[in-house]
Amino acid sequence: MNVFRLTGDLSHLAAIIILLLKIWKTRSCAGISGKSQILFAVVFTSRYLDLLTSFISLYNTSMKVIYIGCAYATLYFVYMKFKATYDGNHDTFRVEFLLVPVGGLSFLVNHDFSPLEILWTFSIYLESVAILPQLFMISKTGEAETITTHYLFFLGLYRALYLFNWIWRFYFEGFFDMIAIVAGLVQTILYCDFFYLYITKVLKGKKLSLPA
Amino acid sequence: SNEPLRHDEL
Repeated sequence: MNVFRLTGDLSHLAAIIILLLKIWKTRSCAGISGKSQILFAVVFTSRYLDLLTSFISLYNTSMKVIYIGCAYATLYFVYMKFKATYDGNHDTFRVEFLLVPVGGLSFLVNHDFSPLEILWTFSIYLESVAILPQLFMISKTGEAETITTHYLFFLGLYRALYLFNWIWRFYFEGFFDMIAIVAGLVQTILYCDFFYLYITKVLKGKKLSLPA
Repeated sequence: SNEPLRHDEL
């Protein structure tokens, strides 16, 4: 565990909690892509199946359980409790365009052709693009609530911090995982445009709105 | 081996 890993995990946790609290406090999931949230639930579920096969630490187990629990709580909010506020008309990204290539790739490029390993690889690839329905929704409506942008910022920051964690691990432990690194790079790059808007607009007190 | 990353990281 190094400082980048820990702050990355905490940033990820912050993002998830911010989203849940936003929906709970405003009693609304307006502006949130349910499709992205479904993809994140699939990511956590397929990656953390190792909860059943290996124990690493109390920290590791608790975080995995919290991530999975929050992912499904978010889905419950969006598709059941606050369904009336869900903006499905603008959540029109075709997720099969992500699921099919990502599924195919995880069968072709993995470390080991075994069910758990393929599911782990699938979750890594899927996570890298899971935010696209949300970004697509924002580009369609042309704006995002400020609290939603905080969510996106911490969610993007988390994988960027993991990139530093992997540099650290390569340097001090001689350890690297090409699948995670390439997917993590793709994931972080997808947020760059948003990071720019967040820094130049939201942090200066303006609402995030895109030119028509 | 990628064993550490697969289970240890989140």
